[in-house]
Amino acid sequence: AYSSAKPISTEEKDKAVLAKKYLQRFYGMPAGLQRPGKSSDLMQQKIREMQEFFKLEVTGKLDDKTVELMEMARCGVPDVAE
Amino acid sequence: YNHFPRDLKWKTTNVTFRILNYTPDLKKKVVDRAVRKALNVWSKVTPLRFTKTFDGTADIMISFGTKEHGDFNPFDGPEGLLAHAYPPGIGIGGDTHFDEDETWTEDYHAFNLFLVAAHEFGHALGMAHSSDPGSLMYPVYSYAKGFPLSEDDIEGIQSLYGENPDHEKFKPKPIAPEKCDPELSFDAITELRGETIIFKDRFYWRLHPNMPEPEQTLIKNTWPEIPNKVDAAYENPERDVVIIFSGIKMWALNGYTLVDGYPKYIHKLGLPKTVRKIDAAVNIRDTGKTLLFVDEEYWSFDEQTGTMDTGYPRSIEDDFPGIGDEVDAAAYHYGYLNLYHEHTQFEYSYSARKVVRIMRANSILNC
Repeated sequence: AYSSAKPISTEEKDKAVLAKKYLQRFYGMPAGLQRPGKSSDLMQQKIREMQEFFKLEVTGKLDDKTVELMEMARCGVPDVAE
Repeated sequence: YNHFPRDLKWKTTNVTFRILNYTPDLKKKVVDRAVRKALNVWSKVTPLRFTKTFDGTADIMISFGTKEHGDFNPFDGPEGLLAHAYPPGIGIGGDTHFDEDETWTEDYHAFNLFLVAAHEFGHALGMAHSSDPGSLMYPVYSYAKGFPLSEDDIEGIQSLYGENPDHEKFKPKPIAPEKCDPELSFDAITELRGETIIFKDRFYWRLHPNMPEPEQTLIKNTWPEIPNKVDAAYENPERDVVIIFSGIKMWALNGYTLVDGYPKYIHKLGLPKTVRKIDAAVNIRDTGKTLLFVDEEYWSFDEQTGTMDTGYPRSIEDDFPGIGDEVDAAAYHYGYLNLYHEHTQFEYSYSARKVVRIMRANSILNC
């Protein structure tokens, strides 16, 4: 059957992997598998938390500015006190 | 500023530290000095006193390691994670680890050990991350000279340990300005290739047409060569340069790079030596003239000829009735001159020769 689904570009995949690691390490996002749907909601919520902390525009999306900040050299202590 | 849960802190103000190993990037005594200086940053503003030990277990155990280095909290090779530290407590509490895969320096190259250590010792004393980009406890690394604590850091650590009973004079870095503070005034405004740059204290906001949220950054992070304080700025679109004024000097920026031959003295424009500071500058694209506002007067500089127009200075109050007699910042858009003074913005119509709108200065920041 014809499908318009496209494989995710590697760049997108890299971004998602970077974000996941970042949010697990600094924003207390649980590691490991989640129910489909739940994990993307959770990820969006954690992205929002990170954007709020850094006073970025809170979109819940991995926009350029958010990814750029995730790539900056930084301290290894989480931003949300656990 | 933020603290860790339950405001974790040391129960005594006498804290011990021990350096377990050293980075090969720096001489041993340079590392010793950087660590001591980094601890002194915090003892300068609190009753905290730090004693170095050479054996046994100290409160703050300091070490360099790579990847997994014993605390199941691995580093990640060059860049990325630079160091981490644990909040006050027994055992690993207070311990501070540096990623040996980084290059550690004592100046602005790569990562300055003193600055990173001062940040990590903040954690070791009970400070969590701050979202103030001008604070030492901001999570992202940035190099800055001078006393590294901002007022935000000092407020945070003193709310845990109190003030230093025998404090000496020090100049903390001011807190980052809040864009929606109703009293906010601007130091300078300029266009830069379609973006709007607004300078305030050590920071600037960058507005981009398709970026609804203004982005606040330290001036030195983008233009390390220009001072922390900008008095005035304007863009000359013909030459694709932005001129930055601070005191009696001016710099020319071509995008984000400094044009050779700068800084120069502002008097090269034809201003009298008595002028020591320019309050605001704006290029009127339609006439090719740049207006330079100083105290209650303004000059007109002809960009084409590179000379000051005759008949100046003229009175601001006379030529721009309704805006008062001083200007902090100025911008020009499609026949309207926006003149900012304190927390007010006056929109002056060239054609109507009058103020047509008065707004809050920070309405430009979507406030």
